[in-house]
Amino acid sequence: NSNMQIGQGQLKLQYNAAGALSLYSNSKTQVEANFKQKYKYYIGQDGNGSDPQASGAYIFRPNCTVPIKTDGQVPLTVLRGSILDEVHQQINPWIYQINRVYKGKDYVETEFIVGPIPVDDGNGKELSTEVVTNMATNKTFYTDSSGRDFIKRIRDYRSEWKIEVHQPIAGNYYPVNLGIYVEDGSRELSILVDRSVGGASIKDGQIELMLHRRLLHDDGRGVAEALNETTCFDNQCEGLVIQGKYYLRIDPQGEGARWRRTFGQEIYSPLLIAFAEQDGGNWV
Amino acid sequence: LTTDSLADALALAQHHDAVTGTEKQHVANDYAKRLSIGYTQAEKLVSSSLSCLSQSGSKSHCPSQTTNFEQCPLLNITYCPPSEMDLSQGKSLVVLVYNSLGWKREDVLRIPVISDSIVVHDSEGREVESQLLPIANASLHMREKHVKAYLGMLPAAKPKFWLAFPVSVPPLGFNTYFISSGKKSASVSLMSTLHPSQGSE
Repeated sequence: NSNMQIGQGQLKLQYNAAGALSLYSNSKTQVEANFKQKYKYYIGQDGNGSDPQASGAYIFRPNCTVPIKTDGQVPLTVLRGSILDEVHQQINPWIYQINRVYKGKDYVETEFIVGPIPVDDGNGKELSTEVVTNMATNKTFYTDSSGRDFIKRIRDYRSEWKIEVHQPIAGNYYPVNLGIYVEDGSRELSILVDRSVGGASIKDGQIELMLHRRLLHDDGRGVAEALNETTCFDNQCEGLVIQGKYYLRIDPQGEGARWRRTFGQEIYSPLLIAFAEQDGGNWV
Repeated sequence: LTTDSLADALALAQHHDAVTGTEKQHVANDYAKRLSIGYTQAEKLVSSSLSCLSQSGSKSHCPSQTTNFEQCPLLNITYCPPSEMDLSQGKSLVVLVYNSLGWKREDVLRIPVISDSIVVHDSEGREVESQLLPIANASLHMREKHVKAYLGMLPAAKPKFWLAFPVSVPPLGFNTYFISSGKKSASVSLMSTLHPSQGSE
C-alpha cells in the first residue's frame, strides 16, 4: 500500500500504490516531475456512413478513442540488481511493457511488445502510448524531420497558412523518426525512438506515440489493401506482433539538445556484437 | 565477400512506399527478404574483418585467419545460438563489441544465456560486474513461435536468463569480453511481484 521506487543511481522512478508510474526524479540535475505512462487506441474509421474516408496505410482517421485502463489491475514484476532495475507489466492480453533504469544512465528505457491487435470486434485499431506530465507547454511541441533539426509544432496552427482543423487528433500528428520533445520554460521532456512512428502532443504536458496499427479497410489512396499484416505459424495466421523501445528523459531547460543528438546517434548506430568460441582461458 | 546484396536491398528500400509503409504486403515481404539476404552476406564480410582486427601480432596472415565471428540478428526474439552454448566444458564465449561512432561509448550489453553460473572478464583478464535477469514469459513465447517457424523445430537448449554487463568501447574501435562458467559471479536479480491495491489513489 505504499509507493515503490526503482533505480540504483541518480535517476529514480516511483510507482504509486495503484501500480502506476507517478514520479520521475534525478538527483544530479535536480529535476523532479509528476509523470504517467498510459496506453489508448483509436478505432479506425471504416469509411461507411457520413465520413467516406477510411483509416488506412496513408490516412490516419480515428473514429473514437478508447483508453486502456490499468490502475489497480496489473501486477508489477520488479527485477532489481547491481546494474539495472526493470519493471514488467502485462498491460492487457496484447500489450507487454518493460521499464528499465540503468545505474549509470540518465534516461528511462521502455520496451514494448504489442500485438496481435485483436480485430474480432470488427474494429481496426491504432495503438498509442502516452506520457503525461503537468508541464505547461502552451500547445507547443517539437518533432524531428528525418533526423534533421527539430521543428516547432503548434497544435491546430500552421505558420504559413490559416488552418481550420477538422481532425483534432490526426491533424496534429507528425512523423517522428528520431524524437519528440516539449518544454515549459524550466524543463524539457524528450522521447527518442528506435523506429519511425507517428507522434503528437494532443494536450499540454503530454506526448503520445503511435506504436502499432491494424486496420480492416483500404483508405482508397492507392495501396488497394487494408493495413492488416499477419504472421503465420503452422498454417495459422495472426496479426503482427511488434517489439521496440523508446527512451525518455527530463532535463533542465536548454540541456536536452545534447542528449537528443548524441544518444540519438547511438540508437541509430548501436554497438555491433559478434561472438566466437574459445577453448580454455587464453585471452585473445 | 562483398556488400553488394545489402547495397541493392537498401537502394530498393528508398522507394517512397518502402519508407512510408504504403507498399502492398507482398512487396513488404520482398523488401524484408532482400534486406535479410544482404545482411547475411555483409555479416560474413564483417566476421572476416573482425577476425583480422582482433588478431594479435602480425596482420600479414590475416586472410588465412579462421576465427569465426557470428552475430545474432534474432536477438529481438531472444534467439542467439552462440551465447546459448554450454560453457561447462571449459570453453569460453568471446564477445567482440565494435563501436562505429567517433566517441567512446559505455553501454550495457544483454545476451541470453542458459547457465546461472557465469563470470565475465575483460580483455586483460579482470572480472567485470554482471547481472542475470530471468527472461520474461512473453519474450520466451515469442521466441518459441518464431524460432519454430524459422528452423522447423525448437533448439534443445532454452535460455533462462539475460546476462547484462557494462562494456566500454573506444571511438571507431572495439573491445573484447570473455564469458565463461564460474562460481555464480553474475548476481541474480532480486525478483518480486507486486499486486497494486485498488482505489488507494
